[in-house]
Amino acid sequence: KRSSRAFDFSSYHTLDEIYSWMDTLVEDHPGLVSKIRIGQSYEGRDLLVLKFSTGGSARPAIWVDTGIHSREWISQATGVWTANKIAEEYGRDPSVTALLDNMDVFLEIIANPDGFVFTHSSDRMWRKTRSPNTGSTCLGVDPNRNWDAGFGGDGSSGDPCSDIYHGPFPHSEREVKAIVDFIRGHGNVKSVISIHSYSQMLLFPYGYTSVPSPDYQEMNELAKKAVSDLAAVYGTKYTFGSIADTIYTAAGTTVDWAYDQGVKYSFTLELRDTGRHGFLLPSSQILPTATETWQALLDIMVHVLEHPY
Amino acid sequence: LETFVGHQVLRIKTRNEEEVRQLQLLESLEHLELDFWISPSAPALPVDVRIPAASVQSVKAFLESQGIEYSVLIEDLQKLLDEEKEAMARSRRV
Repeated sequence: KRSSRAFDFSSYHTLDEIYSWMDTLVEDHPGLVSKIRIGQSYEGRDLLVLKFSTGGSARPAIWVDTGIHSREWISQATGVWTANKIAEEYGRDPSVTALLDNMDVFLEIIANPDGFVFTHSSDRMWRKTRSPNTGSTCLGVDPNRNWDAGFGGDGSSGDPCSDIYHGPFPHSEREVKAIVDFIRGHGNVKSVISIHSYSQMLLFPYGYTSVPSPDYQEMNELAKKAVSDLAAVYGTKYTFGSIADTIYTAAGTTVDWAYDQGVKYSFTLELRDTGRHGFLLPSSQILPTATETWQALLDIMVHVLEHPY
Repeated sequence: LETFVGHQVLRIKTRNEEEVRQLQLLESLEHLELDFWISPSAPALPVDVRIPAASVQSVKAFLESQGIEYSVLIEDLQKLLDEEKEAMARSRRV
């Protein structure tokens, strides 16, 4: 019998290997982990979310996504490791146990499956979705510029050939719309954490404006603690702050949309490294990256648990 | 098969808004097929750009003519890709 623990977490995997592993994880943790399908990608692949729940109904929830930019392979690999960690630590780690006794966690590991498959088959550097663009030979929309938050503003492009093309209209991409509908439908999501790479940053709204958000102070303090606990593991240094102040102006991002929907604790993580390898982070760094990231994720999730709103 | 042989990733450090603007101009030149991994946005932030083999020399010549400082992060992208593929194949064998 396959075991979810037999999976080689220290290597990169294909879409099929990850989707198959997800089934094994559900089998191994029947009372805790279930798999839900929130939609289909443009090319018809299932958009799968792992749900970690110990019961209750419409409990406050935390949403985590990885891989929305398909070439950022360390994010999907970290998503797999984190899913296993959450399942394994429930009943062992007091924080994880308290968290899951009161909240649900939803984790979408492959938020852009069409792009991810394309990075394996044709172009390792592909970032966007794979939907066609009317009037252009260029394919794909940047799924982190397609959200209805400052849509079309600075830091996104109206050119379908650009890697930061915002798309014809907000939520035009099925991969984005599926998350929008899920979070709106759930109605009780208290935190959105979107995991990317690279640059080693912990970012929070806003990206479409440099005006500080109403919760800037609290988010900045939480980010400071999270990056400090992350650095304590292997010394990896992260910067933190609002997207616009820390990396660049970016309109139409996941976390800006979530924050404007009232999801207060919305963060983007940009994982290793600072550019030495960029998107081609060697697989030898998967485990250390996931391990250190876990500390930051735990800080955020526990803060959400302890600060209901 | 289109490979990334000879593609280089440069890290460009801009010192002022003028140099940022120069890079944003470069970003708009589609024939160079530049892939900005970190886009030009503010003088304090680095710019990382993947340059196809055919454009490497002309881009470096442009940067040097403008006195814009750069370093090579990735000498040959295909080499890293081959290592990644081999690592995945090894893991699959295991």
